[in-house]
Order: sequence, then C-alpha cells, then structure tokens
Amino acid sequence: GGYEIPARLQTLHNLVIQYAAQGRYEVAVPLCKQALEDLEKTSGHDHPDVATMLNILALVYRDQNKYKEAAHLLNDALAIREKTLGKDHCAVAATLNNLAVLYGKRGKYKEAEPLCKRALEIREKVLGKYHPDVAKQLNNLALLCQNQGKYEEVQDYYRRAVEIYESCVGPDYPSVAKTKNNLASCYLKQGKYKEAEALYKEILTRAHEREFGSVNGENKPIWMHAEEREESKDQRKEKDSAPYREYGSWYKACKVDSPTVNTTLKSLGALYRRQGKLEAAEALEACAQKTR
Amino acid sequence: DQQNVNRQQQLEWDDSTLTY
Repeated sequence: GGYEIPARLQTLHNLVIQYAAQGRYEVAVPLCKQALEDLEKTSGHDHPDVATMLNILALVYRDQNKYKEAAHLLNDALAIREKTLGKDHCAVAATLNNLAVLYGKRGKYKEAEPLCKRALEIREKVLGKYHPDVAKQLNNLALLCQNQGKYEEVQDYYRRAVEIYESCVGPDYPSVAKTKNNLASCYLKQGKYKEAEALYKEILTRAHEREFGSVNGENKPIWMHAEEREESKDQRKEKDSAPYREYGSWYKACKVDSPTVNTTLKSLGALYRRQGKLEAAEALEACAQKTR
Repeated sequence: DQQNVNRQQQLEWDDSTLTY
C-alpha cells in the first residue's frame, strides 16, 4: 500500500465512532464535516486522507440508514483512491465492496453486482486466487446473485469460496461449514436434492470427526445412525418395544459449532422427510432440539 | 428454517476502508 492512516485521523475516527455508537449523530456528523474541510484546505481534495475521512462520514450515514448520502460519499472516495493509489489497490476494492453493500441494502442488486465483481477482480490480482479476502468477496457476490435468483452463479461463487477456505485455513474452519450450508441451500433452490444431501452429510461427518476421530464401523456420525434407524424400523415394529437409540455423545459434538450444525441437522431432517424417511428425520430433529 | 438461514446472511461491510 505505502499509505497509512495518520494518527490524528485515527483519533478523530475513534471519537466519531464513539459518538455514533451512542446515537449522537448530531455531534459525529459536524465533527466529520469540519475535519473534511480542514483536510481539503491543507491537502487538497484529491488526497488519501480526504478519502479516508469520506469513508468515516459514510459509515456514520450508513448507521443512520442514509444509504444514498453514504453512497455519494463513497463514490467520491472511490474516485480519489483510484487517482491517488491506482486502480488495482486493496483500498479501491474495499470501497467498491462497501458501495455494493449500500446498493444491496437498498435492494439495488443489479447495480451492486458489477461493483462487487470489480472488487473481486482487484483482490484476485493483488492477493492471488486463494486468499480469505477473495472468499469474502465471493460470498458477497453470491448473496447479490441469490437475491436476483441467479442460482447457477451463486453455486459457482460458493464452490470457489469453499475451495479457498479448505485450501488456506483447513477443513475445520467454521467458514467451511457455513459456506457449504449456503451452497446446499442454493442446490435446494435448483431442486438438486442429492447434491444438497451430500453436503449436509459432509458437514455432519466433519463435526463428528473433529470431536470423536475418524469414522469407522463403531464410530459413526449422527446421519448414519439415523439412516440405520430408518432401515431397521420394520424389525423394531415386529418386536413392538424397541428402545430408542441413544445419541448422547452426539449432543455433545453438536455443541462444537451449534448454529451451523443445528441448521444442518434440521435441513437434512427436512430432506429425509421429503423422501418419506420419517424415522431418520425424527432422529435428526430430536438431536437438533437438544443442541438448540 | 431454510428461509431463516437465508435471512441471516448479510452483505459484509469491509472495515479496512478506514485503515489504509
């Protein structure tokens, strides 16, 4: 980058954030405007410090849900950064991303998408294809496409994000399970039930392995127990009083990353139900209840 | 539930715009 935020601006930023957090926008906004005026007088309009100050003020407007005003400031900041830092700079990508977020908040997904795409291109160029910030950008892009019903593209972006998370942070990173969940929900939207089911099973198997080690004949994840229960239901009916299988150890495992695992349990349960596998569905739903 | 999951997904703001 070669450019760092000056201490004076950092102090002012912290002060503005404090006022904004207290809802004292009537103090925060004039403070920002005064600082902007001072900066422009001493450094001129086209200076990175002015762009940073515009970003601070945009944040205050965003917090007040004044998205149009915020977007106007970010467009100004974007032009300054492109001029002073160059077109392919991470600060330019970040500004483009935040502009896309503001458009997204106003439901303008179509306008937001190209901004998000440009941010992605810059990050890939500067950071390489396998970087967590690239995955973050892919997540935002996927969400914008999802809101436009472009599921083929959503699928591509989430797949790439999963690949990045798995390659640079390992399979246990919570973002892997979260992104796989999002990808599975995109598969469901397209009626790709088999693909979604496979992903849900992957998530639950990983959660199991993390807690109890490799899966084998004795050591099985919850969905295998649920399917066995489904398969043996006729035998149990003959015996009349079959004991309900204990999933005690699984309740513990689910606590590891409960929001994602809980969602996955419910989603796979719903898929089982759709296939008429009611016993398997009940087993997962019971487990989800306990981990809530 | 799936809808709930989708609703929870939010576009992520990049805070690094203030640190450059």
